[in-house]
Amino acid sequence: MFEARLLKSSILKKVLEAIKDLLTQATFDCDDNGIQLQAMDNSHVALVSLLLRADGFDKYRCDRNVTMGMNLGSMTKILKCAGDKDTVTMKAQDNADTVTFVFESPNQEKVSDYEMKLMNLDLEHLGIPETEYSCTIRMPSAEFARMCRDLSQFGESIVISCTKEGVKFSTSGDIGSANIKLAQTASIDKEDEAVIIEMDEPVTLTFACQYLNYFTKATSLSPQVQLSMSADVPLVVEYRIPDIGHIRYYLAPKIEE
Amino acid sequence: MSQTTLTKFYNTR
Repeated sequence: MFEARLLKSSILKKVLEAIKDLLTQATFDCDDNGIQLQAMDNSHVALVSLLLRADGFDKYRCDRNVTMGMNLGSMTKILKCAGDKDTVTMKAQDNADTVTFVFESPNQEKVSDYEMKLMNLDLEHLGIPETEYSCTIRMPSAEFARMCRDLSQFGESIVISCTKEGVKFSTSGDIGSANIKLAQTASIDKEDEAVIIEMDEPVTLTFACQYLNYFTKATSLSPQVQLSMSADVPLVVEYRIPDIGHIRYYLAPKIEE
Repeated sequence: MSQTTLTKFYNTR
């Protein structure tokens, strides 16, 4: 028996919003520790890694490991049926071929349940080693979303260059070029609004705008975003979801031919 | 510039 209850359905709605442009289907792996999802987009350029810890749920029970392959389009349709203030409970029997979503209004006057067929997905998993990155940049997630949106008007790629002076985001295309430089916040009063740069070695990497814009769909999950970079390895864009876990995106760089 | 894929960097399990 698997059962996971969240007081606010909005978290699950936002998580789905944050992955559904990259993935059409994904496997939710549930065990004692919580719910995990790892999936690449069709082109294998980007990967989503989601963790929702058991202790972040209001109720969590998982007697046996459960693997639930879900069509994310169908799941999105179902979650649209939940009010933002509804509680949501996901339930599945052991070895079941369906999952049930139960939505309850705050006063318990409306209770709805939606059963969805599960899929048998045979998806590739990547083994991602623990990595020490040369640069980590933390900044307000809304600022990152704004930059990606602004720069993607000019070109298809963004060059991210991190040095001890700060971090620079650049692009160029038919109409011209654009650069945004961010320096570390001088005095940190409000941590959520700070730009914090840790750099062991300078790194410059190039990434496709389109994917960065997909990642920013997670903006409402977290006030801050962390970018981790090392030379010649994928970028990690992490949004910490308060009290429950994180969503991380990995993006393969563009390289000189 | 050419786009790489993640399988260039990480092994599949």
